[in-house]
Amino acid sequence: FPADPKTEHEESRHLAQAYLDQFYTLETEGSHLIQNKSNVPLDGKLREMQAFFGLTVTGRLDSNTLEIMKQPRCGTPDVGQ
Amino acid sequence: YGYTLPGWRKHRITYRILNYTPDMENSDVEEAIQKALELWSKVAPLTFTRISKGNADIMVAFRTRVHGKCPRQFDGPLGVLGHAFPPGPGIGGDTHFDEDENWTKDSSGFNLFLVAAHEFGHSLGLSHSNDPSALMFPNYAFIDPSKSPLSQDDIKGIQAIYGSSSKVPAKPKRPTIPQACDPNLTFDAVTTFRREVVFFKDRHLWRIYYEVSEVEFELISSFWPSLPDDIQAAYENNRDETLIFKDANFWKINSYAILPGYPKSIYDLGFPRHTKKIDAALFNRITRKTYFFVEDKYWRYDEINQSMEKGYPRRIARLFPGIGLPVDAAFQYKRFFYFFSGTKQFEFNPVTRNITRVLKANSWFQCQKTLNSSPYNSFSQEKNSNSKSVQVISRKSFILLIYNITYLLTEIYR
Repeated sequence: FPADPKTEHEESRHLAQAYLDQFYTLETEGSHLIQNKSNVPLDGKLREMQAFFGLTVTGRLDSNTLEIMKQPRCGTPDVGQ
Repeated sequence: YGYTLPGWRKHRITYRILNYTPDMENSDVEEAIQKALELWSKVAPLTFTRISKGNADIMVAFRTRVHGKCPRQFDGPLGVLGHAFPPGPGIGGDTHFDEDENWTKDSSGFNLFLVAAHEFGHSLGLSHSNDPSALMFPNYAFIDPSKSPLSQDDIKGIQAIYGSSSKVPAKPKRPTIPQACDPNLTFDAVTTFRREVVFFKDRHLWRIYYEVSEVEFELISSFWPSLPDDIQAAYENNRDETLIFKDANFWKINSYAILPGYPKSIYDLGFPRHTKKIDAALFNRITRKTYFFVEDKYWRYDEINQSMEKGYPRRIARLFPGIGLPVDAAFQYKRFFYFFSGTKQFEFNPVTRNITRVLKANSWFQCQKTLNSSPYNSFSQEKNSNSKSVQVISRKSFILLIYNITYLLTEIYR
């Protein structure tokens, strides 16, 4: 039974959102409209995270980025508040 | 690296362990926490004191599912392992470990020492580093805990906040290099070595050639990599072998090769068990006996029978009156024995049993001050005068022959 690619993608997107929310203080409140239209905050934080980890900065949720996000790590955010 | 100033405004920081994980022995937890803090105190002027009551600067705890509302929740097994707050009052500095992880003191689970060391970096004001080799890189990687997990990036980071520690060992002292013409030069051992004389000192040696007015200075390891430094005695026997002594061991060298099966124990040569080291050794080419000097006594070893002679040890002063003690080094050159004691060298005539000259220990090197009294130079002078007259050579050889015969007869009689 192959996994539903749509579901898998959805899971990854949730994971990324939670990760960026936890470690890159992804701000969603008050910017729902913008986020829905263009995903700008998510893309921007993804770029920030990819740059921090020395990944190729694509702004897209590629496999390398997901792999890093799944690794055990420190709970302290990577960017200061 | 990244950091937050000003860090702690003090250098004495307290910590308290609020609870323990059931995954490990309490003592192992305490050791991991203490070692993790020591890692930082070694490179920055910080001291950590453990308290068991009250409010410590760094409160250490194992927790599950905490930080729920904050964007740093402990998320069950795997995922987030630990969290720490930057320096400050209240929760500032506090460090939490996710109890849902499997904490270990080795690599079978998550190594508490490594995670604690990382978290304490935050407690002291460091943020994450994007250098994957740094301890402050945010993702967990097991590193052999016997090696310091701190990278240069981590050290630079913590020192940017607190400065460098006076406890950080300074650059290792460069080993001192002995100077051939130092008037205070002493030797560890001296021996002939084929057509050379070799002077040992610490990690180094000087070698002089009989026919060449050159002094070579080398590391002992350049010639014999497996020989130790600071050797204590050496001599060359009549079988083209050189024996090197340190403590209760000796090595046998043939040319540049250390013979297999060495080091051996000096007790194999016949020394008693209470002898712990040899000060000096001298091989007499005429009698083929070797003298071993230990404190104020000497032994005599028969190289032909390969055995220590009976009736020894005897007092050095009895056979070699007047030479300085202890004997640091000794060797035979032509018909004389040369004894080294501190910065002095005693030229000894074994036939007449008296000291013929007292020299500086380094008189064999071409130092300007000792140039005229150097036996090395007397050798050169002798060599130069050789061309003057065949008669002189014959007369000298005849005298030398008479000396040798007399000496041999004396030794046999003795």
